[in-house]
Amino acid sequence: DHLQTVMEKFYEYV
Amino acid sequence: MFEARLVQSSIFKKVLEAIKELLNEATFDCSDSGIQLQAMDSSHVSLVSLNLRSDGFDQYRCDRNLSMGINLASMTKIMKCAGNDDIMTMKAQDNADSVTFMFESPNQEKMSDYEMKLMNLDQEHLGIPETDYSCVIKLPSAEFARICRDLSQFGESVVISCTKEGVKFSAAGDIGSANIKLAQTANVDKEDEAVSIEMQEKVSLTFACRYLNYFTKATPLSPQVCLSMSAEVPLVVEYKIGEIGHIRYYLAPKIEE
Repeated sequence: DHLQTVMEKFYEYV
Repeated sequence: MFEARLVQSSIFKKVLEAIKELLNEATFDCSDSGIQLQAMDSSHVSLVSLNLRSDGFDQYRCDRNLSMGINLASMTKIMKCAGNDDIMTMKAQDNADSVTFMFESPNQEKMSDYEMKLMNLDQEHLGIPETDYSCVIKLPSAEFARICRDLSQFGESVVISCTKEGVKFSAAGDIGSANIKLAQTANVDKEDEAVSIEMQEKVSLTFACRYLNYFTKATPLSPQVCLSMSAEVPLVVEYKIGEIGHIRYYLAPKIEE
């Protein structure tokens, strides 16, 4: 099956 | 002093309905440009970004930037006390520990005010860069809600594939598989019913149905919804909120093991 990613994989904390 | 007056409290009621299942609490950041909110669901798989511009309010005053930590279940209770046609005013002193909601009935015969305690929430913000998406799909919001609902019966994930022919939503699971294809509509008289696709290059991504069905709670806010996709980045699902702003949902994709 597919692995669910999370937001922090794509966007940095500012 | 912060004070924002909105003739249509129904907008706020719908905004709360659109986020209260995904988020338990959130910070409303108020500035002279308007009210912004950015928050992730507890699993950090999705993110909500709400923007209500000050010029969309009937009256708006924000002397100093104010961050209001709000428990959304409490605010939902208060919004349930408002009539759809009530005029709503939100008020808070600078560095306040509570916010007051005032609702006036259209004929001014009934005036209600509710004071809600604010929470101290830690501010975590993600920087979301302006992105030129490979595919931008605009379609009726009710249609999108229907597709997400129907396909979630077949599997936990939906594959959204966009080519120049159109956009395809697919799901598969124990009972079988389902495919829904939408072609770009030709000239339709009512633009709310149009399906339009701007494709720079084709994209196919997999997403969890559960979150898409949370996002479609925003359907009452707008007749159209806009999906923006690029390979290997979160999907953006955007609903306009009248002339005042928008709500954007970001959903991280599921990737091959």
